[in-house]
This record gives sequence, C-alpha cells and structure tokens, in this order.
Amino acid sequence: LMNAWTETPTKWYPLPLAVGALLLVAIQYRKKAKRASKEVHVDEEGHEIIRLKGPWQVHVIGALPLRNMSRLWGYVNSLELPVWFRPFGFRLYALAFGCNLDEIEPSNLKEYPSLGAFFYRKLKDGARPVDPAVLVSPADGTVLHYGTIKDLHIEQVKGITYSLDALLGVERPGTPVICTHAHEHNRDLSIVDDREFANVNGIDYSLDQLIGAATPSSGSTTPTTDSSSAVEPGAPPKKFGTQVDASVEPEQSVQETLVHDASVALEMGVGASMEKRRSASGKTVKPGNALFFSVIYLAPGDYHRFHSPTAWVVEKRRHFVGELYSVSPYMAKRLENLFVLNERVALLGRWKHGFFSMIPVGATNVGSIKINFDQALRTNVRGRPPPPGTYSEAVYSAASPVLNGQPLIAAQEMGGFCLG
Amino acid sequence: STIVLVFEAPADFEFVVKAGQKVKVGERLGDV
Repeated sequence: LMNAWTETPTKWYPLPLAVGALLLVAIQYRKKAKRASKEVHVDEEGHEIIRLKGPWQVHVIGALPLRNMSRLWGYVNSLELPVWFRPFGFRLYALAFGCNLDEIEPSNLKEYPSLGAFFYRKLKDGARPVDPAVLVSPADGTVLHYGTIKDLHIEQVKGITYSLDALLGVERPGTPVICTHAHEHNRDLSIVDDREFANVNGIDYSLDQLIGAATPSSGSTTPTTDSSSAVEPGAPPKKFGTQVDASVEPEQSVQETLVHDASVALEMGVGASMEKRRSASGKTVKPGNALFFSVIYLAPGDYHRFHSPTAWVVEKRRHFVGELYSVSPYMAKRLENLFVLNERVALLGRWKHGFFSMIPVGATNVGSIKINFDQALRTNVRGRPPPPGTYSEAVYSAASPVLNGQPLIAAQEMGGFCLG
Repeated sequence: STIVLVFEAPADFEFVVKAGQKVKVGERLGDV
C-alpha cells in the first residue's frame, strides 16, 4: 500500500465539467445583473421604487451600518482636543486634505475645540468675491456633472440617470408638514400697484427707502435715501464673507430684515417675487424655458458651509431620511440612484425665471445638514430610515408672508454640512 | 457631501463650467 501510495505518478488535468459549470454560472450572473439594472419596479401609484443597484462593491458597502458609523464618526470628532495639540492636529488635517488656512476665520487654530468645529469653519470677509452672474456656485468643490433635464430624469454620470420625482419628492397627501416660524415679525411688504410700500409697526416705507435704509417717512412717500447706504443700480453685489445667516437674528432690526426681503424682491424682479407658488417639482416650466441641473461635490478638505446660488425665495423644504453612502465620484459612477438613496434636504422655491431648488445631500462622513433658517430640521438621527421617497415637509411662509418663503440673496450663507 | 441644483431657466441659459472643474463659493456657474 505504501509503495502504491508513494510510487504512483500524479497526473493533473482540468476537469472540463467544472470549468463548464463555472462558465455557466458566470454567464447567468452577468445576464441577471444586466436585467436587474434595466428593471424598474413601481409602486401601486406608479412611482419608481428606488432600490440599491450596482456592482457587488456597492452591495458590500450597502450592507455596512453606515448611519451608525456616521454618528460614531461625528461623536468622535466632537470630542474636545487638548489646546496644545490643536495647531499641530489641524495643520496635519489641512496638509492631508488641502485646506487653505490663510482664509479661515478665526485664524488662531487653538480656538477650534474639536475637528468638528474646525470642519464647520468660517471664511474671512471678502474671501469669496461674488460674481454678478445670474447663477453662482453655492459651495467650494468640484463640478461633478451639469446639463439639461430631459423627461424629468437627471443624468448622474454618463449612462446612469435618476428621476426628478425621486430626488425632490412627489406631493403626497398625508405627508407631515411642519410650519417653521424662523422668526415672527409684524412686518408686511406689500407691492401696491407700481409703488412698493412696506408697513412696519404702522409706519409706511417706500421700497427705495428700505433699500436706502433711510429713516421712515412718516406718511410722506418722497424717498429720502442718504447716498451712503443707497445701492447704486448695477453695482456688483457687496462682497460676501460676512457670513450673513439667512435666519433673522433676534438683534437684527425689522427694518434690516425688510431691506433684505426687498432687495431679494427687486433682484428677482417684483413680478416673479410675487408670483404664486408653482408646482414644487418644476414639472410645468414656462414656454421657452427648460430645466437644468448641476452637481457639486465637496471634498473632505473643502470649506463646508453652503451659500445661496442666486436671489431666490425658499418656499419649503423636504427632508428625506435616507442612507449615507459615500458620494465620492467613485461611488457616483457605480451606485445608481445615489442622490435619491442618501439623506438629503430638498429646498424648493422660485427665482426670477421660475422654479428653483437646491438639494444638499449628506454622505457617510458628513451626515448632518444644517439650514440656518430652519431650526426645526434634524438630520442623521438614530433609527431605521423609512423607505426611500418618504419625506417630512416644512414650509417657510412665515419667514416672509408677502414673498411666501425665506428670501435669500446671492452668496448669502444658508447653512452647511457637519461631521457625523 | 454634494449639492444638487435643479432649476428652470430660459432655454438659452449656459453653464460656463466644465465637469471636473474646481469651483469656489460665489464663482460664476452659468448665465442667461
């Protein structure tokens, strides 16, 4: 037996059977994957059911507890760092992620108690001059994609699209609606025929006065604007950098708020600013108009507060509690429906040309989205996310009853992304 | 994180950026 075991020569050759079987399995898998990526599942109302689709890497990432990981990441980065370590630690972070420390405010790195605070840093005044164009960038980052929207589908990357309804939500009866009273002021900006008036605490202001922020005219309508604060027509908007929060700070006077609202109304064109609310998802565009989109990706080292891309009025917001996949260009190329699966806040409103919306989308490391004029908003909270497409809605009509929403001027700070 | 803008504009609206281009707050994205 020993002889037979040791002396018999071993001859290896491929088993044609196993090879054939493996080949069949591989062909079957590819066919199924291809069919699955084309399949569209719809619910009883005919709306597309958003599911995780993509190569196996995406399913592996999808199996991770991303939201818990994100909250843990946020907790760790909220821990206070020893003062002596801060300059060294933040310089290391800045070196690793390419942050520009010369433009941050405050510039003393010891003043940031944690990495989370450093991540949500501000910029110095004038750090970002505002272009007079009709649309400016709302954030520092990289333009991932842009273009026109055809048949209400947005192109994520070449060959992958997602539906506008899924991104912005479909009006559904019974959706919980909260009315956020960012601030209560007894002010009213009423456009009376061609003379604009604002009545504040019983005193009439003409619109020019408000823009000129002059003293109230006790009943007289002759504008008495003092030249210093009057806004020369066509002057480039003032350099932003004074991080003006869109939310009306208590100390901000009613008159200042009105000047702000009035300048938005003027910039939007009084007609557009008074236009009644249009359909939230921008389905009905005016003749001669089209729907456009652009996607800006913020890298970990970028300044993470976002600003208003134009003069517009935010009428409502829809908060979708979703997953927190990474939104890096790598994932955007592989994970279909990435922007409609992730947690996001869809801000819907209008600008001078009609429908306008801005959708900050969270990611694993930055799951928290802050909106300065919406204190009620809480993102990345504990608990299982509801099915994709479910949202809670808040309307901002209390912010400016006449403009029926929160008015914003170009480059005004709106909020930002926080770690975790 | 990512910011998606979806808006209605006249058909002759033009983007002045390219995919992959770095942008900063306040820089021109497009104009009519």
